[in-house]
Amino acid sequence: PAAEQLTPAQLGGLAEESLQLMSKLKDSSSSCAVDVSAVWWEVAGSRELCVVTACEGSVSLWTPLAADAWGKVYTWQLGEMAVIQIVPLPDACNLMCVALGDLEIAEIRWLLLYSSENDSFKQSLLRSGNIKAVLGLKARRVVSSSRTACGQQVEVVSLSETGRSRDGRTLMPPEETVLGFAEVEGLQDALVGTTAANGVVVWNLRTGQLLRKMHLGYSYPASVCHRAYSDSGLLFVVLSHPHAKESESCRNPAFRVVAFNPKTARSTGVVFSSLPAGHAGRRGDVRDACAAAVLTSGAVAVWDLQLGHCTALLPPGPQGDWALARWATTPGCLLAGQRDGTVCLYRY
Amino acid sequence: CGESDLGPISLKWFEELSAEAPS
Repeated sequence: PAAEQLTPAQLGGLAEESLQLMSKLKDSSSSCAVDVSAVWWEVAGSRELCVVTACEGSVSLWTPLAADAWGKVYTWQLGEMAVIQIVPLPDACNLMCVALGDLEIAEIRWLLLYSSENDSFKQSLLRSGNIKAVLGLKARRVVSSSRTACGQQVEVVSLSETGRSRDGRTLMPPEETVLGFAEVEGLQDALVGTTAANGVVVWNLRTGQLLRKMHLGYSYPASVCHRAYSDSGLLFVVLSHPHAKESESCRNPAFRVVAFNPKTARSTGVVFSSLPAGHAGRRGDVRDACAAAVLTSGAVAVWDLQLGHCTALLPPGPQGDWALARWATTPGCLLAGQRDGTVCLYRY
Repeated sequence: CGESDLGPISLKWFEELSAEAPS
């Protein structure tokens, strides 16, 4: 059904109450918003959580002002290539990355928000090529997979506080193209990837070893990993299924948590989170046990991945459909964006 | 180590796989 046809009854008790609007910003110069994220910005000992918005040719930094208002601090012009996604660095301050390209990522650039060394905003090329997936890791590292004439390259690059790349390490690549990454919580040196052939691979980040290749089966195509954690000898991986469709059963979930025994490569589904009735899915975003995704109806859905069901649905507003949904780095803060550059911050 | 339908589980799976995998 069209989004405006959704009623509280159709939402099955889901309500907007669990999403409380905190503030709103509008980038009036934005031609077409493509991504939104949050970043820590520290100047002269004062640290603030800021919003970063990306439109096709530029990325802007917004800081909170008084009375729930936001002010644009700086805009990086990124040249001829279009922005594809913002790549936040989870525990970094004053530093983030951005992926640029046409249909696929051709460049990763780092953006420096502030440096006491030179009091300036900078940008520089971190990596170029036929890049298939990129993720910002803890300790100012960036992992990416790319296709080269010799096969696939999976590389981790470390950045200094002022952005300059310090060193790189190549991880042993699997045969299949890696399309997603997730750091493994609870294991400092472990990294998980999902492949185009529906595989889950595990690396040792310190040694570069490819430790295990495990298969997800073909029941759930196009799985992308968002989060991984190790507990009680098992590896739990949170996967999304961007092309999931509405289903009456759990055969086609938007998200699922799968437990792997890395020793035997056997796996079992733990929790399935289905789409709300009448909606089809898109790629989502996961933080802790919360998942969010923009649906093809233009609504934003939020799931509790422990309960395995949708807990909130944000229908399209009067201005139009939602286009972006990302969790901020602080818990319980959802950034929802529209194509016209409007970004709403919700407390969940 | 424990037993389940996922096979024998080891709390030190990461260290063990790192010791076994080619480098």
